[in-house]
Amino acid sequence: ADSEKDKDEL
Amino acid sequence: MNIFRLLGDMCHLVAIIILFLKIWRSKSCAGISGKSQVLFALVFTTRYLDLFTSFISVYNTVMKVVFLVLAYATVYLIYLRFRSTYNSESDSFRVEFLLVPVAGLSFLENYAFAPLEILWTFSIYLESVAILPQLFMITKTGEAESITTHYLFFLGLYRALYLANWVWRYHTEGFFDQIAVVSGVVQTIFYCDFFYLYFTKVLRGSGKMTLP
Repeated sequence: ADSEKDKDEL
Repeated sequence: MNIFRLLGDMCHLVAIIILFLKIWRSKSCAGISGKSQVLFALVFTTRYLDLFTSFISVYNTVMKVVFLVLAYATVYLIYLRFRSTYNSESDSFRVEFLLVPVAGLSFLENYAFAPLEILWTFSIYLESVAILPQLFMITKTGEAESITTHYLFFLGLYRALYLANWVWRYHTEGFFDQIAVVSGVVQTIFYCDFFYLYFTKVLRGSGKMTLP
């Protein structure tokens, strides 16, 4: 799983 | 950003505003689960810590601040300002039965064993069950004011729209957030029973929702 995914979701 | 996520965020904002205004204008939180609102404030607090560490966009920052402020303001109205109208005896769901498993799972199943990541995972798992005290309270009292059902409708719709957003993002950019998707499905499933009652009862103009 990609941990560095950009958390651009609220 | 896509239309599903934008609509979802708007539904979420509408839900939170509906509830806040209902309590503020009626000066009463009768029928409202304070426990669910505390859990939602906890969800936002543990999820939006990155407000201080990373800037994504003005929209992202503004929405996070608005959600945090309204969540805490609602908890304030329930437990402080209008506490005499709070039905604590009906709001009897044991939230520790939610917090302990959610906290345990966030340590077991996460993307990275790092503080911010664990807290984010905790907030995702917690959000999927945070509405349970409110739904439990409605089954206990056997009824809900129509404005409360509109609040729940938009709150349930928001995560359903997020599911559409994840389908869209998967097909357009290959984005797949397993933890968020699985939790979002569970969260939306909890609303199915309510959605059925909402469409068959409230929208038929019967005003108050009385459970069979």
